[in-house]
Amino acid sequence: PEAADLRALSRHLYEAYLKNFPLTKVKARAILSGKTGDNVPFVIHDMKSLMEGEQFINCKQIPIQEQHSSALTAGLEEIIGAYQGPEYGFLGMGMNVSGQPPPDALELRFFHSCQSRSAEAVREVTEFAKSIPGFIDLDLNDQVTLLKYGVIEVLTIMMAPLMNKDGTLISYGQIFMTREFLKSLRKPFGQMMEPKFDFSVKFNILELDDSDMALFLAVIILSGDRPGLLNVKPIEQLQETVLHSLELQLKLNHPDCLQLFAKLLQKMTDLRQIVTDHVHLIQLLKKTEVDMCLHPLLQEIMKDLY
Amino acid sequence: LKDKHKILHQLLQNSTSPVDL
Repeated sequence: PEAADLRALSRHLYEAYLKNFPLTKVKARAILSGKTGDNVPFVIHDMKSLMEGEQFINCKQIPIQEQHSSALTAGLEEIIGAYQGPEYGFLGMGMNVSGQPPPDALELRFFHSCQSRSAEAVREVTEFAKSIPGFIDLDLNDQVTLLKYGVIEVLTIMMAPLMNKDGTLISYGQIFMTREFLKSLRKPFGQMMEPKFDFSVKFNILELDDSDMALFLAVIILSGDRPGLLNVKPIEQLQETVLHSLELQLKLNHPDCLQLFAKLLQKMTDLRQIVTDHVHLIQLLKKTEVDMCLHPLLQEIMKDLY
Repeated sequence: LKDKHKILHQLLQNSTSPVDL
């Protein structure tokens, strides 16, 4: 009976994962391996293709663009206001009246668009967290703390299926951006993604599927050692159950890889370091980039984080 | 904590839609 309960939990979390995360690993790997027929991603590998990629996305999203047309041509306040909705695209901010961006602002504009998608991803992760049995019964302050500390780790893990050694899918799999291009962006933007590529390439060797990922994400969210938690015990109890479910899932789903559970848990240490470095980089950007504005939700999460 | 994390709190309480975000 206990194993049956653990399998039911696994199925429940997998369903919640499918419901809340639009680009699954199955879909991402199909796109990356060219198995989606004519539906190939647009490749961004230099500044010219970055501009073309922007048009490519805008053409696909005319109704959304019309809704936000005032934000496209306006200043800082409107840029903050333009952080609305997942379909807004990967670029499309800080354009001047002629529709051409000032070239030196490209990195910042791209960074703003990434933030927009990240904020939407935080909403998706929050909905997923709420579906973990027992999560919404935790103290509300502790729910906030678990998300504040867990969400960037979850988003980092979720980048892995979108990446290979040469680049990453963005904009819901419609765009493939090369690693070399990301590396070529001016400092410190060019340094931001390299650690994620290194981590993802190693993480992908474990060959987790979407149902494994669902459990692993729940384990990360239910970390009882986050600073400031008021009531640790119920969180640890929930995590223990999900850990048992993950262990069983990996045994059944990857019978030939006996150490997979241990290997996966070891990744959590690397993950914390990557997130700490990422947050420090963002905090540095806030000080050095005068034109940078951080999305209010990401500000909330990153303030006093590490 | 809730005061410092209003949007997260709203997301948890279902009072923020994707459009509000």
